[in-house]
Amino acid sequence: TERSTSTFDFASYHTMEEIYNWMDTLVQDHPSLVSKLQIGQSYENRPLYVLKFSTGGSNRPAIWLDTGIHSREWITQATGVWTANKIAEEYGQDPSVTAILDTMDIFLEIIANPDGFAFTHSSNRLWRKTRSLNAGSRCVGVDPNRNWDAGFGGSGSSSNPCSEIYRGPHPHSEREVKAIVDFILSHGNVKSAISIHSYSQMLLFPYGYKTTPAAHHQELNELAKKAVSDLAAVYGTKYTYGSVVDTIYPADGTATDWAYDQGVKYSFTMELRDTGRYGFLLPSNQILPTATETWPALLDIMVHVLEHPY
Amino acid sequence: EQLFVGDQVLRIVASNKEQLTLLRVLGEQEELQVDFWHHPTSPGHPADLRVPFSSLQAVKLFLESNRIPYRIMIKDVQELLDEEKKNMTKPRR
Repeated sequence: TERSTSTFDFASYHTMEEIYNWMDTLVQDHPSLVSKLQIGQSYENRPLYVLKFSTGGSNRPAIWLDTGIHSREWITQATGVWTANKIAEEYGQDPSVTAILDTMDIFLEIIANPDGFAFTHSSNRLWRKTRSLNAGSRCVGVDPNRNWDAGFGGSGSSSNPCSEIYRGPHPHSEREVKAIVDFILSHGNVKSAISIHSYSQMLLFPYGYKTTPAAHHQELNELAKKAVSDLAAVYGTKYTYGSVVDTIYPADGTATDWAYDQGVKYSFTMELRDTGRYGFLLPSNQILPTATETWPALLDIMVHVLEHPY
Repeated sequence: EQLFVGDQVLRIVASNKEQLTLLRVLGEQEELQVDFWHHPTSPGHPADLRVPFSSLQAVKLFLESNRIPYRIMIKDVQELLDEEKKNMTKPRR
């Protein structure tokens, strides 16, 4: 049967192949808006695909979104798929989305850790890290959200390869991380970076590696407050918000801090639901409500970026 | 494929810094093979700990003997995974 995005079951978890096939149909269904880039290869040589949403222009200001950097957090890849479809469907319909895409580009990497994601399907559903081998250790993998060159090596990460928050041998040692670093640096006009994780219902901004407030703390805090309020308005899901170090704990070498230190002002980490029942093993019947409630928060951030060029 | 039959996830709320330190020590006992889904951060904030079935008794004894309050968040991890897998294959059929 002819593949189409309209037959894809957004309310179910999918394998990497199914998601990659769906991405191709999204591009086919929206050829003048959506294209698929490859920004690199993973440790096990899987492609790192990014969906680009653009209505033209060259090197426009851009928004970067990624999901699935911690592979076991399946709700994030599922939310990434739903969000990609929403962006494509709403262009020309929703005034905010249309205004954003008439001026900016959006880049969305749905499976930011494909080796780990494949491993959660084949061997260990609870796998979080990359699948790179660690010299001198029987333990595999690096936490791709402790491997960034921002406070790298601090106490909010581990030097033990067997730890779930192992930082890796050096900053950007992981190909999955380096590919994003190189993309954002070479693009040079990324104004916002939102990394979507789960779980615990938080909207976080820099810093995690130091207690010093970010230069734009006030603005980021106000924006986060509005975003979590609009998220809660959908189903009542309550998020906390604030800087990483104040809201959760010291975390070193994170993507959000790295992006902010590179000048990406609107840099956030979202921690999707759940608090206190399933953790990241969120049942598939919560995919649609989770993605639906996340959308207004993402839109708030993207509209704010559009309205506050810098 | 690794199975997690009988594994539980405990939601633990340390009451003070001493208990936080004890939790961190617990997490570093490699033979227990525990996995913090949520790391202990500060007193009053929940930490979620996945405990393999084989370590459950030892971990619960440790928590109770140190009066560290906890509740069972997930009674059997594998049950959830089996349900998830079932729900994944249904739409495909």
